Amino acid sequence: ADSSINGLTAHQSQVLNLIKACRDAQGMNINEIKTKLKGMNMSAIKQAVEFLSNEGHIYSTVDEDHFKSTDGD
Amino acid sequence: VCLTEDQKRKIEENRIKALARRAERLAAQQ
Repeated sequence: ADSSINGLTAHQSQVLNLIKACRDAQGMNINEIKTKLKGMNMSAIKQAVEFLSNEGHIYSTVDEDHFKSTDGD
Repeated sequence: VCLTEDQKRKIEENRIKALARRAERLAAQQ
């Protein structure tokens, strides 16, 4: 089940929270997200990342595999 | 990790574009 919380699905929220928590200048690598969210496959992670990017919650940094959040600093 | 000036500029551009997308989506929800 992937019910909506605050307009985001559980998967999208999990991915966003991980990206938000990352303090690296280049942001979080998608492979790192995969390692931390063991219950999610790469396809689901990429779908969540694409949605979050389209909605302006996150943006790509040094390449298309690293992301930072627009929230906070 | 040390970023180059070009990388820093690109990241800042992408951040601004994302903030614009976010504002657009929020405006559309009003």
